[in-house]
Amino acid sequence: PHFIVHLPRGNMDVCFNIDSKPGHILNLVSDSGTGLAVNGQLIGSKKMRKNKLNTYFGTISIYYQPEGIGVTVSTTGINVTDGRNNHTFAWASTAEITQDGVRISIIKEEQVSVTMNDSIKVTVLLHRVWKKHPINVDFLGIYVPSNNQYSPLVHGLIGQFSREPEVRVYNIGQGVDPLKMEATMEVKGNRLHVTRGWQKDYRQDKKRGSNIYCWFIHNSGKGFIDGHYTDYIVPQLHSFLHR
Amino acid sequence: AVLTSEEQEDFEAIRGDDITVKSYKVESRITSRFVHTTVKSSVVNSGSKAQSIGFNVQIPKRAFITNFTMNVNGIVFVGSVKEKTVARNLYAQARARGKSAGIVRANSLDMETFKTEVHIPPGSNIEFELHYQEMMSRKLGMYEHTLHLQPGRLVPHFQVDIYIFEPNGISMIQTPHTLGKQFIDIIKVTQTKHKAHISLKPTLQQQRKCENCTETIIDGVFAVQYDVERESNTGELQVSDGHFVHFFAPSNLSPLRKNIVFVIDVSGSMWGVKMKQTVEAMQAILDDLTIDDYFSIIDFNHNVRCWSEELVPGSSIQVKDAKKYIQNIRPNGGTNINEALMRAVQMLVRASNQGLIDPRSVSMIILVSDGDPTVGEIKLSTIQKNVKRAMREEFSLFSLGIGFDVDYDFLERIATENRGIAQRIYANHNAADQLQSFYRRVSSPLLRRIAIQFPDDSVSEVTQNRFDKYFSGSELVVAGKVLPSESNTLTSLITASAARLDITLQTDVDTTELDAELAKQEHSFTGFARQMWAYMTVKQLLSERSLAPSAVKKRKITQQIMSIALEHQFVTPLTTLLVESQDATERLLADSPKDPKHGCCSGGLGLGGGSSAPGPTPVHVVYHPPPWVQMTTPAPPSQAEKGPEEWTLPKRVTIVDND
Repeated sequence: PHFIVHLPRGNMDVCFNIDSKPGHILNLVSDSGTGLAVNGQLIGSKKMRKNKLNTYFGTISIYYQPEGIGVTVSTTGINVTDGRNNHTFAWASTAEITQDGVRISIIKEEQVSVTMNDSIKVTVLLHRVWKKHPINVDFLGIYVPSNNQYSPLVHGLIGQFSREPEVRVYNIGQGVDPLKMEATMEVKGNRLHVTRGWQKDYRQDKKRGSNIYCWFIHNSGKGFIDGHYTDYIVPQLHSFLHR
Repeated sequence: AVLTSEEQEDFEAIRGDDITVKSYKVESRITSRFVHTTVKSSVVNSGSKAQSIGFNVQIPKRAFITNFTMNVNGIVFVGSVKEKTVARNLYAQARARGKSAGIVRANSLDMETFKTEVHIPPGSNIEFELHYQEMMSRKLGMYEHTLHLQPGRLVPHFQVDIYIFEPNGISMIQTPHTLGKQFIDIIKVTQTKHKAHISLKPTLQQQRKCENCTETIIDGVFAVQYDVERESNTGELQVSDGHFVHFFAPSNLSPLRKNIVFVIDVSGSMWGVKMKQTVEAMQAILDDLTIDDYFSIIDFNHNVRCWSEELVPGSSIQVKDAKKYIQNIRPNGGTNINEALMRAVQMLVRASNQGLIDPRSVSMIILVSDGDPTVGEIKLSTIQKNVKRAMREEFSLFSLGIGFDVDYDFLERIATENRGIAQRIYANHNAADQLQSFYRRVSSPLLRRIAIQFPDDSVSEVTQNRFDKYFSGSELVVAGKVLPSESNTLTSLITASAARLDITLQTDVDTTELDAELAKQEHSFTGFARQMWAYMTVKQLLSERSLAPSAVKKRKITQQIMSIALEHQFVTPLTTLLVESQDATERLLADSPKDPKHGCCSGGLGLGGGSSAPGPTPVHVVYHPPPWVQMTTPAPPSQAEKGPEEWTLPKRVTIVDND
């Protein structure tokens, strides 16, 4: 999956890919302060393309510990559990479900938004592909707003950027590909070689998406994210990140 | 249809009989759970004398007859539904002229027998055709369509066709072996995603009871069970012919917790098999309780006893103790229903006041009784009032009436008035299974306070759209008229509460799609939504009518029922089917029969059949002595002029009336 991180103060977007294995669960947000854990499990495409197996999010889990509620969104349906009860909703439904402080809005075949105590919101988009496509599979996209009110303890592949890092980009110049500029980025004490490119935001236009121009970090976000991407692999869908 | 040479031989052999049934064909067209059934029979008087030829069909009590036609030697009699008084006047006129005949409609418990007889000269041909419509309700995760097949004799052309069209797809279909195992290979089921065709077309040889028998083995219930695909929990919203039907049967939801008080009649009349089977059922029912459920047991005869004065959790220890208690009950004495129900309500009220009851749980009283009250308050209307007054909005009453000595109407009234349902249990047909099956239907409440709503300017004349509970495996159905609009979309919004969850579900449908699809289907029932709306509305109004608080209100409801029944051609308790010859000179009447008076059934007249069917076989009750019925056609000669080839006049004409 690809990640786009919007940095409001720096007025720029930074992006990177995480290339891991199907089945791996990546922690996206882990906030032991508010009790929120958001994890994404990877699925692979049906076949390799150019000797590479692309991975996507096939399942996104949003677990809100204070209410004991877990919302597991997969490409086949939406499951709401609270330890004792288990309710399943299909993507074919437009539904609104409220349980204690958690509100789940499902828009038929489009998206699910989970809002916790009106302060934290996570939106998951469904991307359907042609069932008989030789390579592609249905997958999910996750969108987390910058104004979510996490605790200072928040971390995770996305969560860590709620504290916006200082980013400086310089040495902007022509790259190997004449259409893509290259530059040097200084972030978190690292000096990184970055490439100007674009990735898609599908919130407005789910079919074609809108291009978001961003500075691309190579090697699975190495240097931009804290540690190595493998540090964010967790054992279960409801797991918090242990640091 | 042309007979094969072998069949022709058989047919010739049958012709030796006095009456030959040339063909017997039953066709059901099911579209979105609504069924239109046609029963056609072609009969010849192959004897040398004039004789009566009968046409008997058993139809489910919930069905409405929509038409009956006869063709006697080319003279066609066509049916039309009329207001009862209008039909009676027309019939009286015909009767005064000696040109009338009767149709008997006898009532049993679940079934009703439509029966007519026509007296015709030798060599005459007569064709009968009966139409009825019904809506199937989903129970324990499936719909069941049953046909009672009783041709009475071997029939050269015997055929049953059931065509199912379900717009959302058929998820499973099966034909249980209710008619007999010998039909397993003869019943053909053809199925595609949306359609199914079930056919039964036995040859004469296959119909014989034994190789050389001349009696038919076909005598029983032919059943088809199926369920439909449900893509989502929002249900199916279908629009056709200016009417909509919304089916709502969500699954994959956790059941709500239950608080149950079992109220069991242990009066003397329960002695024997009834008590044995009740105990057997209760053992299984109690095993089904979970630690999240609360329960207690009240047993009553002239006295009322509680196994536990308070509701207790369904733990294994409590369940074991309750089972032991039930096992030791020895029925005797009278029946004090009022006191028992009051104690049950008080128990729930107390638990509620003590905060023992989770506000999202379901509280229910399950009453099992086999007889009328004999001790304490015995006036049924007073008991009904007492129960209604004592019950709280969040409690429901479910009634099970065992056997025939119980006033089932009363049990049904108190159940429906208190947000529950009633069921009759046939004591002689494995009552334990029936009790357990009923319990299974109500043991998994998934949702409470369900409202199915539509934007005000999009629909009108909507049937009941608020429901207290939804049970797993059942279905809630709402129908109405779609108002003209520029938009081709109809939206419904369902709100409900589940265990800890509040849910709002939205469904949108293109209002033109289904009609376009139905037009392509050869065997679909194109007017299903319109008829289904009328069927549901009439059923609802009939039930409101029985509870109407004033004469004015009752009259208003009566007018509404009549207007819909006439427009949609339903024979209801307030309308009559008048069957007239084309020149309107000869008439028959078919009214809807009265319910049998309870306790009347021991001397009931069996109308045959049903013995091979599993489950309860209804006892057929004719509440009037079967009338001596004749039909005259053409114009009757006087008795003095009558020759052997001529038609007999009715000596007495009886019509069955019930209002």
